[in-house]
Amino acid sequence: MLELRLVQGSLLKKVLEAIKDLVNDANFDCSATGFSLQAMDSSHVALVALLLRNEGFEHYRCDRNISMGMNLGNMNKMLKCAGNDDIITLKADDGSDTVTFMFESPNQDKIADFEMKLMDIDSEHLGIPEAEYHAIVRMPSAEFARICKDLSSIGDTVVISVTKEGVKFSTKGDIGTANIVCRQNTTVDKPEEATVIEMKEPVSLTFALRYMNSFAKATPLSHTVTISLSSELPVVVEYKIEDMGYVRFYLAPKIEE
Amino acid sequence: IENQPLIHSFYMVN
Repeated sequence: MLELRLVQGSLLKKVLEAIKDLVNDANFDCSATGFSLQAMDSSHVALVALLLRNEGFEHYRCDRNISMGMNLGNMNKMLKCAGNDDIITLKADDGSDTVTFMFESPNQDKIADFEMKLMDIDSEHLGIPEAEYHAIVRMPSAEFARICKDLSSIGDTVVISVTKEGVKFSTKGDIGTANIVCRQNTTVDKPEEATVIEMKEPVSLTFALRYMNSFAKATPLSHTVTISLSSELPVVVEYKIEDMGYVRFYLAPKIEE
Repeated sequence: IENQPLIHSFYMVN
């Protein structure tokens, strides 16, 4: 028996909006500690990892570990029927081939349930070890989204370079070039507006903007984004989900021609 | 995808 009640149902709606274009089908894994997902995009270039810890749910019951295969497009269709203020409860019986999403309006005057068919998905689960990164940049997520969107109108790839001067996002295309430098800035009114750079050594890596723009769809989940960079390792673009967990995206740097 | 390593090549399958 599985029953997960999330008072802030909009979080789950935002999670689906963030990942549905990158991943078609995925197994959601539920255990005593939380609700999680790890999936690759269809070309096996990018990886997404989601964690929603049990303590973030108002009610969390998961009697045994369960993996539920879902088509994210279909799941998103169902979650779109929930209001932004609705409480969302996920329910599944042991051995069932369906999951039920229950939506309750805040004043309990409307209750809806949507039952979705589960699917068998063969997926590989990758082990991601803890790693030391050469540079970790934390910046406003909206700023990062804006930069990726702006640069993608000029080029296909972004070079992210971190030096003690700041973090530079560069691209080039047929019409010209662009460079955007964000300097460390901690003298802001709100901590989420800060740009903070932790650098052990300078790093400069090239990434496909198409994927970066896809990751930026998680922007509504968090005011800040953390970008962890190391040569020879995939970048980790992390959006923390307040009090609950995170969505992390992994993407390998492009090989220089 | 040109010059784009797969994510598989960095992490072991569990």
